[in-house]
Amino acid sequence: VFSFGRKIDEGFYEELEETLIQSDVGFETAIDLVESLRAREKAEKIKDTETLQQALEDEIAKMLTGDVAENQGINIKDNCLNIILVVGVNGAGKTTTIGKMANYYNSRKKKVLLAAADTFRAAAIEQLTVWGERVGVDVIRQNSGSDPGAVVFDACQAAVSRKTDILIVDTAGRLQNKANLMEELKKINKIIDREAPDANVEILLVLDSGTGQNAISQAKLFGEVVPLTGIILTKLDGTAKGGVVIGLTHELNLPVKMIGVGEGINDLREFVPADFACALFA
Amino acid sequence: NLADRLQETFKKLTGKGKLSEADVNNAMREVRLALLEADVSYKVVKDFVAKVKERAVGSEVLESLSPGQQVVKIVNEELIELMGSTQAKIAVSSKPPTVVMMVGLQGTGKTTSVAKIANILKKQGRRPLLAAGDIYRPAAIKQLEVLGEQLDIPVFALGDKVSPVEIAARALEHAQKNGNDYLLIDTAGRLHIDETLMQELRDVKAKVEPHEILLVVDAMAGQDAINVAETFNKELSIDGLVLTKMDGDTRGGAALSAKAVTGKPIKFVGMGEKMDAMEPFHPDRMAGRILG
Ligand SMILES: Nc1nc2c(ncn2[C@@H]2O[C@H](COP(=O)(O)OP(=O)(O)OP(=O)(O)O)[C@@H](O)[C@H]2O)c(=O)[nH]1
Ligand SMILES: Nc1nc2c(ncn2[C@@H]2O[C@H](COP(=O)(O)OP(=O)(O)OP(=O)(O)O)[C@@H](O)[C@H]2O)c(=O)[nH]1
Ligand SMILES: [Mg+2]
Ligand SMILES: [Mg+2]
Repeated sequence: VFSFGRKIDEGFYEELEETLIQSDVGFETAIDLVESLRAREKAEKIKDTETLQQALEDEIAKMLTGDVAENQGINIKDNCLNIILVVGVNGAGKTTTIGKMANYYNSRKKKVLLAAADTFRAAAIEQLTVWGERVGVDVIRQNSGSDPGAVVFDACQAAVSRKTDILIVDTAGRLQNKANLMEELKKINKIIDREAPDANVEILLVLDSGTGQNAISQAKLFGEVVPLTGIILTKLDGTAKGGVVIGLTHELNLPVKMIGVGEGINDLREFVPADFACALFA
Repeated sequence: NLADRLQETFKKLTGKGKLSEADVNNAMREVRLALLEADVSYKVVKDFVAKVKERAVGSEVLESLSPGQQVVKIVNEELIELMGSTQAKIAVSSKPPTVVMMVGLQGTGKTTSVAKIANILKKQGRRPLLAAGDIYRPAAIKQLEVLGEQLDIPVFALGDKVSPVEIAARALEHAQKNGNDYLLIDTAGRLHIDETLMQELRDVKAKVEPHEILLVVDAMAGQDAINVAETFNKELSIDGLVLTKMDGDTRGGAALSAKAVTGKPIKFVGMGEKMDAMEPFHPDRMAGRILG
């Protein structure tokens, strides 16, 4: 849409709106972005699409940066226990992302421990165990069907006694409208607060970039039961753009901390707002 | 919801007489907004609204005492028509086993769904055999084996060092030898733009000639659903769609996108994680859900 030498007319703005909507930015946000771009075009008397593209990308990058200071990357503190609680709907990529994160921190000489708190889904514990073996870190687990809270309890105790740097907790996928499963998540978080009160806790919502506007409901409802601190946007190696995160950061102050770009152990990257904004129009 | 918003749009018109082009355009804007909010893909919305507009400028709306209600009625009818009929029939081959293959993006619910469908067939008195064709995802084979055990349905597996094409071929031989009248093949999740893995699916298809290739689509999918469905259909010529995680609160517009771009029927709807949570597709319920 921003092709060189293109005339900035109604057709241009229509096509821009279409591109934004097709990137899952959402109708309202797309309209707002186009309106603010029109305003800038008039105010700064912009005549070429290159300048306009940069203006729009800058605006989007700004919306994705949220409250700058505390929101750059996953917040890991030295010399204390860090706990990363990973939550999200079914199939979003939680378990795989945890495997990648374990590798990421392990290769940076951190002492990592994993907790297999998805005790429900078939072979979920086995799946995380394979990742633990690949990375070379321990996995705290119990039998399938056991209480997830009990696994989290054990994991917190183990992490404290082993002086673990980073404990990453895998949870079962759950749809946000399932009240009982949302309650279970609340309970898991309470156990973490109680058993590791001095820990630095990050609660990350894993979001599949192929998700549409339902991501908003996910962020809202998960956020009502646990204090979410960020998003991990997965499967960006596909053709989906994940534009819905623009609204999530801007409206809910939920920044994207990392992105998943494949199924391999190294396919995890830090989130760079400017790169993401640029990719929307690639 | 759309009905309320259209009421609002047309409320100011009562007694004004004839509907103007502007009035109809306002109504169409509401329809477009409702569908985009429901995650129906942009191009599908464009075509759909054009179709609705054609009817909306006709006498059924213009001469109606409640034009808002008329437009809602048209939208509902067109949606149901586009969604297709209630279609829960899996193919039945005259030369068993009937071969079913599940395909789709990562994490959409293929493994869970293939087991549910095998369970439905078993309850119908069939003798299904499941084949573990995902050699990439950690514990994927184990996952299918656990489900098979829960359902008392046999799972054919050759471990993760054998190619999926080979697994499918040997599973077919096994089904033929053991009198299984259905062979359901689970495949690894993959991106529609992954040339190598899409070729792998074409190779499996060529090897065992499935009677039913089902594309599994996540009900919460966004705008990209149209690209995924179109590509899988182009590459494999799918026979139907399975819509999963419909027990969530998503409007499910991806269903309309996938159906519209492929023209293939939605055969099943996943309504939960348990093995009994699979229902036939109801176009009228889906239409109502998409419209909010
Ligand atoms: N292409 C791609 N696939 C991914 C990515 N992240 C995860 N996946 C795949 O997505 C599928 C689901 O991943 P899981 O890690 O099992 O997802 P989950 O959220 O733990 O799923 P549940 O525990 O069942 O809710 C797997 O096939 C992963 O390999 C990614 O960044 N890119
Ligand atoms: N609530 C709900 N969850 C579902 C449904 N279908 C599948 N799931 C869940 O979605 C997650 C992913 O399901 P899988 O069957 O592993 O998905 P998949 O397509 O085989 O994943 P890959 O093999 O990694 O591509 C699991 O947590 C399932 O329990 C459904 O209809 N409703
Ligand atoms: Mg998992
Ligand atoms: Mg699977």
